[in-house]
Amino acid sequence: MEKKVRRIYPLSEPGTTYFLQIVWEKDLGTGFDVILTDGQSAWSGRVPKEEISREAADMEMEQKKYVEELRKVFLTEGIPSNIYNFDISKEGTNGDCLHFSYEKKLRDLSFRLGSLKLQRIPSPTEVISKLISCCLDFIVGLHAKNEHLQRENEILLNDLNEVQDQLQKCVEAKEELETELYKKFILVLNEKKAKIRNLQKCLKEAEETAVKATQ
Amino acid sequence: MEKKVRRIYPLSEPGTTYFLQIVWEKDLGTGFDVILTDGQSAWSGRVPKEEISREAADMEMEQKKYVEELRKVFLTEGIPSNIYNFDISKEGTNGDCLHFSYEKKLRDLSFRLGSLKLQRIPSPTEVISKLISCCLDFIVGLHAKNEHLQRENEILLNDLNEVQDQLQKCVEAKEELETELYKKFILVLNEKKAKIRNLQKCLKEAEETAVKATQ
Amino acid sequence: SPETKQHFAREYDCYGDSYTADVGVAQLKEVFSRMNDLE
Repeated sequence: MEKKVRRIYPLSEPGTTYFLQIVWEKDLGTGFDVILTDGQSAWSGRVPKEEISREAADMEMEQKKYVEELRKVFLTEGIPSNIYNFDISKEGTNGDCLHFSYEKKLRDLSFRLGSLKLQRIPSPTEVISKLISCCLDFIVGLHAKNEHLQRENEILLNDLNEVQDQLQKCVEAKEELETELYKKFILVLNEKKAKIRNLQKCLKEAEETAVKATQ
Repeated sequence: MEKKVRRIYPLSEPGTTYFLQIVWEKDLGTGFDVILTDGQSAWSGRVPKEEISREAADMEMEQKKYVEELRKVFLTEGIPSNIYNFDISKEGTNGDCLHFSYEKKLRDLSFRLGSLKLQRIPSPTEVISKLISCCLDFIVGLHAKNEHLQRENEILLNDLNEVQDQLQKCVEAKEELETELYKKFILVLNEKKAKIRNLQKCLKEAEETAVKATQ
Repeated sequence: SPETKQHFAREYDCYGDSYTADVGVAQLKEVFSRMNDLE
């Protein structure tokens, strides 16, 4: 079961912060539970799978695309508020029933993405307490992920420094190898050259001797 | 101003989750505000700087160490519950006043770290709403940090792969250099050896000629 | 023996590389590695 809490600012009560908790199984398209609270009262309702299909059909939108829109409306924090609007209207004597709607704005047009009736929860303490706990659990999870990423970061940084050291050493080793080989090669080559000079000297002398002897 | 929300399970109401919000300026030792709520009612109070000094003195604990203890009690989520205990006792007609205490357990001993009186907040909606918002802001901040770490991870991973490629190339270049140099050395060296062989042959012939001519 | 010494001195340079026999990679590496010891 997945849960997500986000803030909404209903068009009819722009100054009031409401908290929307969406609870769903794996896929939002299989339906989801809605809890709305202002921090004191709370209302709940459910959007069943059939409702989702009907809404998608009404809007002549492919079901998958419609569910993707719902994901953006409900599950994405930080979406610029000028894209999705929420509104509520309390009905019944003391607002026991609340009509909750959500819509998408396209330039100066806005079309309703869906709506549902929410029933007031008589004793909201537990629901609000669970909503706050849901946020705190989310924070613990994010902290854990943060620490994991932090550790991964440190490991990567160590690996990177190590490989950079190895690369530095390899470049130096290559330069040393080149210097070393040339140095040794010159020594061995110059031995041959000395031998050649010596042989040429001997040959010259031998030839002179032969010439003299012949004369 | 810093804020932190955490769950506590008072000894006298083990089955009830309370949420403790601590609000403080830079250093906890300069005093902090406490808000306690069960999701429906809320109480608030403040621990002033003087109180902190007095508590530290009573416990003959260095102020710095005492404040460090307070940080662990109030600001560290996930601390094993067997280290710090919280307790509340409601006073007054309908629990308008609440005595909140916190203690540290050492083996089978536990000593009180501090306590304070909290006053019920007449209309807790806004306080609870702000507490939930504080959690959601924290989540947004952690998400942002997560994304930053994620991006850093990707950059480090790319850098690591790149440097590993460079190292691989450097190792191959070093091996090629060695092969290349030996190939060239051998060509030059064997040229000289051929020359030496030829000179030795000429010298041998010249010496034979000289000997014959002398005879 | 002095003769052997003379023979080697005639056939090989002071690094142990033959004056006349063609050299291959392995031998040259051998000669170079011996030069380390000489150093």
